[in-house]
This record gives sequence, C-alpha cells and structure tokens, in this order.
Amino acid sequence: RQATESRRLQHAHTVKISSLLPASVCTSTKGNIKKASLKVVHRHGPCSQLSKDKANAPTLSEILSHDQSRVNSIQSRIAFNSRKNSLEDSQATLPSKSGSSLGSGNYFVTVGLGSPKKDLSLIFDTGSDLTWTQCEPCVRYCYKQQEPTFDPSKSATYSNITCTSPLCSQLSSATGNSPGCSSTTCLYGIQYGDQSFSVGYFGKEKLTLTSTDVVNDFLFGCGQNNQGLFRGTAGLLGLGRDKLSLVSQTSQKYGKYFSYCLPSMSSSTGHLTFGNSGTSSGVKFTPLLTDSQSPSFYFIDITAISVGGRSLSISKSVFSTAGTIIDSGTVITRLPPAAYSAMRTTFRQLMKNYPMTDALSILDTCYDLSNYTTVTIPKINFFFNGNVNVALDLTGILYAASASQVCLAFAGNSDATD
Amino acid sequence: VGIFGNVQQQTLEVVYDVAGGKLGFGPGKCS
Repeated sequence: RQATESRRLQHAHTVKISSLLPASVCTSTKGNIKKASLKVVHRHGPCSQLSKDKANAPTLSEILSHDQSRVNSIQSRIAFNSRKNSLEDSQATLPSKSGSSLGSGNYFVTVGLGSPKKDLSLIFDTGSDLTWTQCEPCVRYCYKQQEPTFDPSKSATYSNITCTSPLCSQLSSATGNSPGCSSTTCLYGIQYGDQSFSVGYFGKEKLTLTSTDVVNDFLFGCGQNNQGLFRGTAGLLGLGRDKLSLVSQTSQKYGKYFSYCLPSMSSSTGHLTFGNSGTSSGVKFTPLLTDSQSPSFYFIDITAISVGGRSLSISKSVFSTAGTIIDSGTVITRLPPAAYSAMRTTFRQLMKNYPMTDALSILDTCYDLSNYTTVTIPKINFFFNGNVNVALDLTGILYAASASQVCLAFAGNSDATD
Repeated sequence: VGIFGNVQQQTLEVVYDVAGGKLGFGPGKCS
C-alpha cells in the first residue's frame, strides 16, 4: 500500500488550496529580460496596469464564454478554408464572416510606436496576423484605452499606404477582407467572430520593441472605428504566419524566430522575445506543420496524453483527424471529443475523494475544495511528435473560480472533425 | 482542430522557430 501511495504521489501535485486562487498582488517584476525582449503581463492579473477598472473586469465565466467565441470562430475559419477548395464558386454557400475572435486576449506587451515613440499595450496573438492600434482622430469610434490614443499626425515617421501599392493588396490574406480605398489611402477592415472589429487606414510607422530594437516602416492598421472586446488595451499584435505579421515583417532581423513565457496569473511577468538568443536550454522541439488551407496558423502534432502517470488510451487518429494548433489567444485547450472523454474519465477517477460541484461555463469537471487546506492533483503530460514530453504546470491543469469551484482546465470539441 | 491554449502554456518557454519548421517547449523560464 505504501508503494502504491508513493507512486500516486510521484504523479501528482500536492498543493495548498490558496495557491490555486488568483493572487491579489504582483509578486515580482523580474521576468526574463533579454535583447529584443518585451515584458508579458496577464491582462486581468495584479501586475497589469490595465486591470484597475475592477467594476468592468470580466468574470471567469465571461472570460470562458469569450474564449468559446474565439474557438468557434477559429473552427469555422479553418472549416471554411477547407471547404473552399471542395466547392464550386458560389457566394451563397460561403459564410459572411471570417476571422478569429479575440476572446479574452489574456496577455499583452507594451511597444513604442512613432517618433517620438508612444507606448501602447497590445494583446499579443499567435492566432492572427495584422497588428493594429486605435488612432486619432478616431473618425467613427474608439473605445476607452489605458494609454493616450496614437496620433499619427504627431509622428514624424508615419505615412499612409496608397491604394495602388502592392502592399495594400496583402491585406486580403492577413485580414480575410479585401482592402478598401479612401481618396488615395488604403483601408483595412478586420472583423472577428464575436462581432469585434477594427477599420482604419493602412500605414507604416517606426515600431520600437526595445531601446535597441527598432523596426522602421512597420506596416500596421491605424484604427478609426474599433469596437468589441479590446477594452483597456490599445489594439493587437499579430504574430501569425502571414506576410503582414510582425514575425514575417521582421524576418530579416530576427529570422522568424521568437519565444515567450506566459506567467501564471498569480506570478508576475513573462517575456516575448524576438530572435534566437541561444540561451534556451532544455527546450525540446516538435515539427511545426503548415496547413495549406489555413497557412497562418501554427499546427503541431499531439501524439499522447497522460494523467496521473497513466497513458490515456487514445488512438493517434483521434488527434490526426483534425490536427491541433497552438494559440496564445485561446485560454482553454480544446481536445477532440474522444481525447477529452478519456482525460476526464481518468482525472475523475484519480480525484474521486474530492466532492464535485457545478460546471463553470465550458468546464464540466469541477470540485468543491473549500473544506481542504491541501489537495493532491494528478499531473498531466502532453506528448508531441518528436518524442517531446511536456509536463504541464499546475496552473495548466486547474482553473479556479474560488476554493469551492476548482475545475479541470480542459474542454472537448463538439465534433471529432473540429 | 484541437487548440493548445494559453492556460496550458503558462510558465513554459515556448519557442517558435518558424524558418526552421519547429516549435519548442522548455522548462519554465518566467517564474
């Protein structure tokens, strides 16, 4: 019995309940600052300057609801791209909207734009491509943001892109919408699946990442009509694979190489670093795959999952049927139905000593741990192609609304082909 | 598609070597 218990604890986290709940103070501002490295902050955490408006802060349930909007949108965008080649041209069969939802856009970085530079906090998103910020004179509408709105007329380095420039036509793949034209200025429009959108002038400007890392003539959207779930932030930093993403625009400088560390909400700051500083020890690599139908997403291959040291019985075809993307803007990992079912069954077995409670939005495996000081939680490991074994941090296993509602932080897709 | 979301990426070092066609996971670097 002792040996069994020892083995069980080896494959489990034993933690104080209080450590599962969001911290109320920013515990550190250190982060891993390197060359071309930006500080990453959780939008709703205690280290965020954007989270002071507590009255308008979203609830965890709202964050999860927004997250589902984003996932629905990504699914429909990929399904739309997939169907496009198999259908004859017929406008009636095409959805009227595409593009991914911002969801709760949890993490942001602060960059400098213009000359002199103005600091702007932008949601960073590997699931979209166009970088944009709200711009004066806000012809139609600008939502409230923390920093002063960027005013291109006060910058010595801003210029508009003309409608006839080949750069203007690149907007089609980056936004999913054909560019417009106002007088001679190229117009972009990007609409997200949750009805959020930004419309404005397509321009170029000096972008300052760090004091020593400057990108001249960076192409971005200067938003004149911006509405949706962006509140507090100044816009979005697109890190997808399209030509207009920051990653592609800086390919000569950073070689399409970037890395980040997302802090857990309670633990201070992380980083977003461009370029290979050669200091990433202990990193294991899995092939990065490209889907020709949806080339701007980062696809990877999950091969297996273990819960509490037990390898789940999941056929590899379950993962390969629809594939998997990695996305910095989606909060909760979505698994194929069969994979999630297997995970949930094993997790519930290993947690059978704790009382279950109501679901939290999309999270259906929740526990009331209010009567416990410490709990023992099964470890979860993901295995990726290339023999890459990733042990999730405890913050990646549980999502806690309160001590009385602590949930398994995974959800299943509704369809195996999603 | 399945989606590997940001809650599960927390505290991991996630490395995008897009030109090299690979994505890396490393032990936590931001705590």
